[in-house]
Amino acid sequence: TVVQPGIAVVPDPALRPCPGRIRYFKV
Amino acid sequence: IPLGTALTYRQLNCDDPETEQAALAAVDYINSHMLQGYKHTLNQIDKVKVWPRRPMGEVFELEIDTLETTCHVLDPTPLANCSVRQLVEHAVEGDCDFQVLKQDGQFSVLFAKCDSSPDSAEDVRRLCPGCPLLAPLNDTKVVHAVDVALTAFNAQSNGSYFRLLEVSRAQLVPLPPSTYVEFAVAATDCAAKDVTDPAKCNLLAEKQYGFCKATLTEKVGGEDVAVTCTVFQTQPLLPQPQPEGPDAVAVDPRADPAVPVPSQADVPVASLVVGPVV
Repeated sequence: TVVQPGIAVVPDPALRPCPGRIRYFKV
Repeated sequence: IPLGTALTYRQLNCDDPETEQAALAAVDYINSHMLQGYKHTLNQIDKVKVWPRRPMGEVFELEIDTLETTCHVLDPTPLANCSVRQLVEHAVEGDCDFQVLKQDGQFSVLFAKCDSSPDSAEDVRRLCPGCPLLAPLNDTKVVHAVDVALTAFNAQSNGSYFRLLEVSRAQLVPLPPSTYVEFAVAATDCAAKDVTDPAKCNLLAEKQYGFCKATLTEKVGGEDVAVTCTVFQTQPLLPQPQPEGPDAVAVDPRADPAVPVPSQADVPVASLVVGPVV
């Protein structure tokens, strides 16, 4: 069995942490 | 890589205090390495991933947006006291990618890459139809206005002769017809009153910088100049801290059209090359 090494990430689909707040204004 | 120890990143909220600490370290890095143009301040954290780092520590992979302030990078005013350049003044934003190492509670920058760009003319016009846009720094009117303003400043000065370091920004104002410029200067070893050949004046070993704002107004049969310069305390030239990683790159002020490449003869080498470029 060949296993692909690499990144295992399980993000929480309910979590929308980014992008963060805008401190001044968007250009 | 041993099986079963897959590299996983930690997902952190962009507004998490720890993310913000890393982002502020990144912004501090920008401002301490940009020796031309204006200080930038954090506007938004776009993305963050936190990777474990062997043998210890964590690496924050960040994408951040910054905004230009009104403080020149040579101005010792703390960033917290600098105002953000408003949209009607033709704001400039920065888009940056960073890798910031957190180890023993301390943040240090491993990699930095920033591009800056002015807001679009359409955006400025939408908010303020009559507001002047940023002008090219090599515009003949801009070059003339800076020359007249610096000559006027030196003529009024009882101290050192000040030499132009860079033109930082400029706007051509239609009514009344005038040119607004901001530029950085540095003191030389000549007395302003005695200068006959400015080319023979040298920058002081202990650098003394200044920042000037001037308006040259066109009049029938002549022109009026109003110039105000703030001269900062002397700044000994210290070696700049370098990024730690092999892939580290310098923040390139030339990416900002509002920030010119300075005259090579006028600026210390350390302000032209701020880090290894890959």
